[in-house]
Amino acid sequence: LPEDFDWREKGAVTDVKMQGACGSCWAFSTTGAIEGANFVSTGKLLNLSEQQLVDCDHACDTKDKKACDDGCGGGLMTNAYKYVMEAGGLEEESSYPYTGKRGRCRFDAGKVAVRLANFTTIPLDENQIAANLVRHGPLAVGLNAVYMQTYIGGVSCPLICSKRRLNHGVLLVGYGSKGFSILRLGNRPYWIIKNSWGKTWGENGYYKLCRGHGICGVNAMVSAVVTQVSS
Amino acid sequence: HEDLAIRQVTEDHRKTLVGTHTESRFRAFMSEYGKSYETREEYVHRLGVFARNVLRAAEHQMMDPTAVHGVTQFSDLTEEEFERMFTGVLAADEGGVGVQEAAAEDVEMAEIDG
Repeated sequence: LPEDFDWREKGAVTDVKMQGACGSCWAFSTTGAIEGANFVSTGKLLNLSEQQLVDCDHACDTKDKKACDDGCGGGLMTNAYKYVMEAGGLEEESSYPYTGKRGRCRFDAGKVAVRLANFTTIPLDENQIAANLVRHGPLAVGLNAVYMQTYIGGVSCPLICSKRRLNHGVLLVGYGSKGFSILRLGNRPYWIIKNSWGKTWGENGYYKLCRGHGICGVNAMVSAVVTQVSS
Repeated sequence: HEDLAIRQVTEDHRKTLVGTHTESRFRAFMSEYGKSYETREEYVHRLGVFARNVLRAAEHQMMDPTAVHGVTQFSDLTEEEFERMFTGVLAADEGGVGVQEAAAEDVEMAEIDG
């Protein structure tokens, strides 16, 4: 594994987006993973539609039938992959733009830009997560966002952060080996995370989180996708 | 007031915050993030929330010294409002649904050496 890795430098990550006052982080995390996987398989970066997921995706978890994707009311990335596979694909942002409100489903199968072949969840081990990030592209992750409300910059390495209360979906786009930590008196590895709260939040829309200890549950809800390449 | 049977002995933060340094910071926050509130009542309420979030940011700074914490675009929201409006991953049970089923599944482990 490379010591440092960043999919942004390779052109696999779209601009930071803004979910607005809508609990649709799961849709942004999903499109980010699919945009990245599509880049890995085709070399082309497409900006995909979150609004299609917000309006049209009502897929439910296989184990918990009550955990269903519900627009601004929340959802799960793994549910969304299932929806995209069943619906036949995702439209581009330009053909189905984001409004930040749940509306009538206007999905047009004729405008599909990317199709999904499959998806998987990734083991808890953060080295495995890094390996899958390098191999498959940016990964959708869930984490506990409690420290993100007040985060401005730097490497976040909270002494206490619940690993169980995952409430926010984001996109893992890379990692660094040397983020300076005053507390630990040295350089600590960190994850580079794309958020969906606009560029004015955090480090131009990005969050750096300590790597290696499952901080804030960052290792507990990780998934990767593979897109279908048309011949 | 002297005739009241129950006398208030705790501070009413909503009133005491008006005209303080915290209010000046709140006004700077409103200007920076283009915030406005429809009624005076809402303004005073948000000022109180802002003051609590300034304290929360200081607590986060102590708990997370390698990052920088402070006033953000979400500083006028309670923790519950923030979570409801700006997050959105379902967590039906303690661990949350969708939480790593992969650990128990037969997932191919990647080679990570070298």
